[in-house]
Parts: sequence; C-alpha cells; structure tokens
Amino acid sequence: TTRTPSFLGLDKNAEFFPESDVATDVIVGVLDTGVWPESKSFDDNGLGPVPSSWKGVCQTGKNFKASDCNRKLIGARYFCSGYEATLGPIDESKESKSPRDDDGHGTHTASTAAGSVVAGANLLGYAPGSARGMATRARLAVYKVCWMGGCFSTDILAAMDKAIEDNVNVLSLSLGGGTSDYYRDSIATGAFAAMEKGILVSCSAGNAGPNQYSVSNLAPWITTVGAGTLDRDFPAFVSLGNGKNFSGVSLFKGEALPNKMLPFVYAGNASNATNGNLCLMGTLDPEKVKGKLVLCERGINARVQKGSEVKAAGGAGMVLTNTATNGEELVADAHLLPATAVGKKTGDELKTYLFSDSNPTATILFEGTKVGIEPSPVVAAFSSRGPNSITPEILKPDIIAPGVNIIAGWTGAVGPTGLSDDPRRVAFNIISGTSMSCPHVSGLAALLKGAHPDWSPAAIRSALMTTAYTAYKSGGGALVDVATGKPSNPFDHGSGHVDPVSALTPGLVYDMNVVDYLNFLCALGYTPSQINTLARRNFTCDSTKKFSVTDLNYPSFAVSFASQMGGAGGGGGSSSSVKYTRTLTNVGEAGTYKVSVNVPNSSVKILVEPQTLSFSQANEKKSYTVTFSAPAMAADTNVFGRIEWSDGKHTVGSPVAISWS
Amino acid sequence: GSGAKQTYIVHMAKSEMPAGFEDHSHWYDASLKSVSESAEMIYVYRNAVHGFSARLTAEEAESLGNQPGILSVLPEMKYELH
Repeated sequence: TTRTPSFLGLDKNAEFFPESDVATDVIVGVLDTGVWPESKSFDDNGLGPVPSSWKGVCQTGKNFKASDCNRKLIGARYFCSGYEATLGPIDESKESKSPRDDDGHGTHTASTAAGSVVAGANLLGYAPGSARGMATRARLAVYKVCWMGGCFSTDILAAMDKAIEDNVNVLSLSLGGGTSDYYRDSIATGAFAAMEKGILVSCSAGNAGPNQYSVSNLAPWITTVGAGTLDRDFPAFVSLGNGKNFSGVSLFKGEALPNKMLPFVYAGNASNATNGNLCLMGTLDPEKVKGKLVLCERGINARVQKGSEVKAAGGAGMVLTNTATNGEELVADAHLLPATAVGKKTGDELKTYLFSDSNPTATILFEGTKVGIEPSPVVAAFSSRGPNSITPEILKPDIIAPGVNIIAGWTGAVGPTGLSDDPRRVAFNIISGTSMSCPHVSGLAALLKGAHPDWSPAAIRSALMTTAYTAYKSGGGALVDVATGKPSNPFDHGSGHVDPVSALTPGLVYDMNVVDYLNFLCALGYTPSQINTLARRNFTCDSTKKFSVTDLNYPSFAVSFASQMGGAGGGGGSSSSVKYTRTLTNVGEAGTYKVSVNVPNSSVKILVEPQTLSFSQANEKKSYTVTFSAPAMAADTNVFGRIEWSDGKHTVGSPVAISWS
Repeated sequence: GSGAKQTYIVHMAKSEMPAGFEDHSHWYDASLKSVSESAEMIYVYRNAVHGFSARLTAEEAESLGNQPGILSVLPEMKYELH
C-alpha cells in the first residue's frame, strides 16, 4: 500500500520496529485466492534464510512451480478437494488448480499484510508512491482456499490445519460466512486451535454494514477487523448543463470525454427492463444511450459491470449513484469508460435535473489523486456493525483499520475491474472492503510479534485494541461514521482505529490463555461434546464454579440489559446491575495507573474497583471489577462510554457499549 | 432426494479411539465405512480439529452421529470473500 504506512505512522517510526532476525522470523499465513508470485511485492531482496521454524512447502500445480517461492513467499498451498467434491472438477481453463491467484484478491491481501517495498507503485497513475506491506520483513505463506465458486469450510479447515502444522505466527482470513455457534463455525474452530498454538488469527468483520448485528467472525479468540477510510481521495466531478457541479470519485484512465457537454440520460429511461436503472447486462437500449452520459444506480450487479454495460451499449460515460443502502460512501473503481461514483444525495439531485430539464447535459472532470482529506479516518458504511449476535457481552468488531480505496499488489491474470472484457493488466489495484482492513491488522500484529516474541495472541490483540483511537488526533471530536455523518460508536468501530506505534508500548495488556476461553465456553453453557468439538479435548466445566461471560478478560466491555418490556435477566421495569472482572498484566515499567470513566448518560452508573492499580515489576497482574448499573430502558437503546487506565505515559482504553434488548 | 449426498465435517473424540487402531485416521475410516461402504474421506484433520470430512446422505450423517466417539456431524458451509 502506498499511503497507509504514513497514515498509520509507520514511516516516521521505523526505529520502533526492529529489523532484527526476530522480526524476519515472523510468518504470516494468508487464506485467500492464492498468490501472483511474480508481483514485486514478493521480492525477497535483503531477507535472510527461511526461518528454521518453518515446516511448510511450496506446492506445485498448474502455472505454479516450487521455485515460485522465495525467502519472502516461503510457502504456498492450495485446497480444493471440498470444493470439487461439491461442485465437480475445477475448470482449469478458467482458474489454476494451484496456489496461483487468478482473481487478485489474495495477492492484494497478502501484499498488504507483509509485502516488500516497491518503488513507483500506482494504478493507472492513481495513488502513486512507494508501496509496502505493514510487516515488510515478515515472511508470507499463502493458502488458496477460495475459488470461482466460493470458499468451502472443508477447504478452509484443511488450510488452517496445515498452517498450524507449518508454524505460521499470524493467520489472516479476509472472508466469512453466516453467524452460527462457534462450535459449528469452521473458522472459529480452526482459530481456536491456532490460538492455542500462539497464532494470532485476524479476520474481516464483513461488508454488511451499516446494518446492526451484521458482524461475522465473532469468536473472542479471533481479532475481528472493520474498515475505515484513508486521508486520500480520487475526485471526479460531475458538471451539469445548468452550471452546477457535484463531487464524485473515479479511477478511470483512458481516452478523455470530448471537451464539451454531453447529452445526459437516466438509465431507467433508456431501457425497457423493469430494473433498467441498475444497468444490468443487456438491459440498455443502444439507441437511447449512444454517445451519452448515463446515470445508473447501484444494486444487484457489480459496479464495474454497470460501466461495462454502458460501454457495450455505446454510452460515452457513466455516473453511478448510490442508493439509500450505501448513502454517501464513495468507492472508486477503475471503470473501462469515463465514469464517476456519487453519493445518494447527489444522485437525487442529478435525477431531479434529468427529470426536469428538457435537454439535460453533463460532463465528468477527473482530478487524479488528492491526499490530506479530512476528516479521516471515517468508518466505512459497508463495514459490518455490532452488537455481537452470538454473545452480546463480547464487543465486535474489535478494531477498525484502513479498508477503503487501498492500493496493493494484483494478479496478472485479470484487469483491475476483474471483468473478462477488461484487457488491461496492472501490477497494483485499488479495491475496498474489510478484506483490505483485515490484512493491515494481520501485518501490524506480525510487527508486534517481532517486537515482542513472547506475547500471546490475546496480548497482541489487547495492545492493538487498548491503544486504538476514537477521536481525531488533530481535534474535531469523535470519529465519524460515513453511513450517518454522525459520530461513530463502539458497535461501529470497536475499540477504535488501530495505532500501531502506540500499540508497541501499551503499558498494560488484558492477557488470556486457553483455560480462560474454556471457562468462557462453560459460561455459554456448552455441553462437553460441544466443547470437545471446538477445543479438541475432554473438558468438564467445574460444577462448583460459577462461570460468567463477563469474566472473560476481554479488552472491551459490552453490557446487555433486558429492556423495559421485560425479558430474562434484566429485571424489566427496575434497575439492573452487572459486574465484570478484568485482569491487567504489566508489560511496561513499574507504575501506578489510575482509572477514569466516561459515560455521557447520567442514569447509567459505572463503578470501577479499585480505582488505582500499582505495578512494581514486569508481568505483574492486577485485577479489578466494573459494576454497570442502569434503569430499564426501551428496547434498542444504546449507551456508550469509555474506561481508561493511565499512568501518565500510557493510556489503556476500553470502549463500553451498553444495550437494551 | 433422500439419496442426495452433501459434504459434512465429522468431529471425533480422539481420546475415545478403541484399542486396536494404530492410527486415528484408521479409526475415522472405519467409522465412516460403518455407515457407508462407498463414502470416501475428503480430508483428515489433525491440528485444527480432530476428524474428517466426507460426502454423505442425510441418513448416513444421522447414523454416523450416533456412532461411539462421534462428537458432531456438521454440514459444510460456504464462506465468501469480504
């Protein structure tokens, strides 16, 4: 990526992240669509021998040789037996039965996590700069589990099985499915085994935002990553015949539009199809769009396919408007024809103009790449949101990281749109999703692992979460949610936006081990059989002990009360109170930490005891309790707050999300 | 139809392997063969979970779930890139 290293402060703080042998011994495993090994992002210049801990292989297959691996890309495997058992043999004329990435997604995520430095990177001139992954010195192992027909749990589990055996240190999965119980979810079960071996598992939260309860990969032993924007944009304005201009974004590069206003038409009026406004394939009437700019609306087919349809019908260009689903979030695409994407409000104004003017005209003005965009980051509208639909007492997502308009390495097999009719080939592409934010955190976790080899996955995750920021560093208040234009909350951003430089020295961490998670399963009421399915052991919950999910040593707080209308556990109509227990481990110097509590709603009481914790040596542990008390409130009410411990040098922050259901 | 096959992930209680089996995969195979002569294992899992995956009919899956040492027989799920 060309901008996120500086956006995250990595470029100015290189000295904090040692380039020692320990750092180069960290191995990031990426489960995705494979890898394009010829990408310069996988150049191994300057890297020493493959770490002695590595047990993996570079698997040969169609268009992939063992020699395609090197000291950067140290492993590559593919898993398709489950896929083929269900869907039949892979069509090798369309995709490679090997670790080779014919899609681009896997090359993008792998290079984002741990790609080498590549000077002069850009996409068609956009987002130029020196590209690098987050952990440039870490090694990569790629596990291809996603194919044209999807990613099957049998293959994912097989890949996780091998990755654990291969000795990766971090696993990055930019994929997900529905929300089922942890013991039924292959990613959750595989991640449990990985966690037990000291492997941090980072997963994407999903792109089903801004709907509530839309987060996937909810298990507490997984680091769940939502998406935010960068301070970079690719403006392309729509200029109308009535003199008005509107902002949009585009990555188009090619033959410019004629230097004049063009006829402008609404796709819904240039088609005989019911959904003509969506510019689905074969729905536009060439006679009505030829030589014109066409206004299409988002929905059903891919954004770039709409541009392809306009082009195929003879249109000169496209303006693609969001609907209420996407609001004002602008995602740039490298369309095959001059095109720009605009928000819903702009789209509505454009439609008003189109329906009221007898001779509507427009043009698009492409402005290239702009940086320094404020405010940034903002939470992406598509980023999946809490509460946690399985365990409401565990706040998800955990954190957000850059995931909008991210440039990273790309496959040589398809063009930047991924369309079969796109003949272009690019070394880098710009795409968006929590798929893109997840490998940022995976790479940052690898950096922390290199700096602190003895830290557990929970400690690394804690460091990332408790040092994340929720307010703009330059002032200006709380991070904004682009879906609403208002301040975001912990159900949107979790603990906040990742800040890797602060995460390096968190002061204190909320550590956890396997027993903590087993006790959590007991608190969930799992049967011995369900625990065995998930944790691969006979484990009987001690019947003399009282287990509570509120005792899991999680770095954030989610409190779920029953609403006024009643329901179990909340004491409908009366006040409710619940106690959480946490333990902090000192990973810094000796010091005394004092707590501060911020909750804007005066009817909600948060009592922390004790209010001061003193640590005299490293690895010392101190516990505290938090009692949340509140009157019954209407269903769907949410109250947010924050608990911070500080010794004056470090701030160990935890978000609080209290909800009534 | 009732004879249609689907992929399942079969979780085994490794500690319950009967004496006489040298390797867990042999026990897994015998368990599978006890409900379906024709079914073949797709993967044997050793680290992420204990068990295997195979194509089974719904009846075979239910029957397998009742065998000793079987913890769960869960249908395969499809995930998608984010």
